[in-house]
Amino acid sequence: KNGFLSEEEFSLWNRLYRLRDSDKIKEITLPPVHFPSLEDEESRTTQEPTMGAHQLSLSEWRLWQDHPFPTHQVDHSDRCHQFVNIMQVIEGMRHEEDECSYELELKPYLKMEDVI
Amino acid sequence: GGFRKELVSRLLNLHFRDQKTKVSRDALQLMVEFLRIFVVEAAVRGVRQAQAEDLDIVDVEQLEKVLPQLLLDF
Amino acid sequence: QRLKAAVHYTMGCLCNEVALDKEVQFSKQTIAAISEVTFQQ
Repeated sequence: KNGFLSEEEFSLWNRLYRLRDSDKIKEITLPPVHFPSLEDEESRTTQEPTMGAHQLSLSEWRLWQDHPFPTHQVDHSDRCHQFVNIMQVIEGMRHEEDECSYELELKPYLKMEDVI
Repeated sequence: GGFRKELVSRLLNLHFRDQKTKVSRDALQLMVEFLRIFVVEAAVRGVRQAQAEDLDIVDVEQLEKVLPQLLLDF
Repeated sequence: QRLKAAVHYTMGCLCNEVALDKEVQFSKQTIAAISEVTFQQ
């Protein structure tokens, strides 16, 4: 009734789900996200992962983000589609040799007097 | 399965800056359902990724692959 | 910690429902990971 686990539930949790010191991964953390390009090095407080803790990473599988993953009951948001598009552009740029297609695409719109 | 409203109420109060903030019954019920949908969506997307890799067990790696898009979708 | 345990337990129940439905298993770490993400969300 108070939102916490009952005795029985606590023992089930303890037996089935609680991560132990004997587990390969003893703790799972989701570190706060930071943008390296927005902060200078000194101000970023990085949490060193403790031994046996696994820090969930949003960038570990970035190469996989160039396509939308299948969904279940909740479709992808516009933000997500924009993110996938950007990852596709980045992926495309990675494989370009001399010319940059993004630059070629934008150049016709460049008016130096706008810049100066 | 699903979140108990007493638990969700405690979670919400944990994050309220002003302790006098109150949550209506409807808002609480909505939050309970929202969290259930979030968890099931995370779990099923993880399952889909594991199935795409012909795995029987969904591990942290499969969840990490779908996590960026999941967080952007909520 | 008691709140986290309650959230974690609830995760376990929901993931088990999905596991039964989809005929797969979730590693303990995955359930803990979903719990951590949900708790932070």
